[in-house]
Amino acid sequence: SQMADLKSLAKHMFEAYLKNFNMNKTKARAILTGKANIPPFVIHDMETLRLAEENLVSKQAVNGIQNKEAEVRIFQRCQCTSVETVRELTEFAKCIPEFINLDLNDQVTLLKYGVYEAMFAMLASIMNKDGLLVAYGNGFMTREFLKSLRKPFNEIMEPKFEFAMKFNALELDDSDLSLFVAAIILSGDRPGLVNVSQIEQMQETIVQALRLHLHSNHPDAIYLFPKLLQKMADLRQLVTEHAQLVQKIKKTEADTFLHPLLQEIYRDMY
Amino acid sequence: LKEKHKILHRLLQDSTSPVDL
Repeated sequence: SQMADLKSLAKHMFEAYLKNFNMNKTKARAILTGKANIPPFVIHDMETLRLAEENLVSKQAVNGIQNKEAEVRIFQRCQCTSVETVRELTEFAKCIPEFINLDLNDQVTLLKYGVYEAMFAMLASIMNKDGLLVAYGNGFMTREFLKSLRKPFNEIMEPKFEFAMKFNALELDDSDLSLFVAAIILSGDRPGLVNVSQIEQMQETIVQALRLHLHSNHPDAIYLFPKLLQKMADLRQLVTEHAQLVQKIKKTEADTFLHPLLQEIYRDMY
Repeated sequence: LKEKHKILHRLLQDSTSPVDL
């Protein structure tokens, strides 16, 4: 009966994942492999960036950035997507059994430290070696274009591509990712947690469900579970470096603005 | 901690709460 409970938990988290995230790996892979009805518009230089801004992103227009330099405009739009994903992750976290019964301060702490790790894990779903989907899958921005931006903006995405290529080699699907993301959120060693043992117990249950699910979903990948645990450590490093870069941009780039929600998350993070 | 994370706190309490982009 314990195995049935874990299977039912995996199903529940998968449903919560599909319900709360606008984009998922199945949708993204269909677009990236040319199976979508309309192929994404490719952004590979300043001209195609302008065209995309005029035609693709009117719904997510950001006030006052039209006349700023391209690097700043891209940075601001990345923030919009991040804010939206934090909102989706918060709703997803609330679907984890017992999460909403945790001390409210602990809920805040788990999200503060977990959202960027979860976000970079899910970002891999919309990436391939040549670029990533933008504007809800309607655009594809090339990796080379991002590398061609001026410093320090050209340093933002490359580490995420490097992580994504290794992560995507594990060939996880959305059902695996739903449990992986839940396990990231329920990390009992985040600074300042009050009820550590309660969170550790919750994570243990999710991790058991993940191990069982991987066993049936990837019967031939015998080292997948330990590899995924290692990825959790890699994601922490990736977020630490990202947070340092954002602080640097905030200090040196007078024209950039950090969204209040992201400011809250980055403040006193590491 | 809640005081320092007002928007996160609001998102946790109320899913319909708007977050301006």
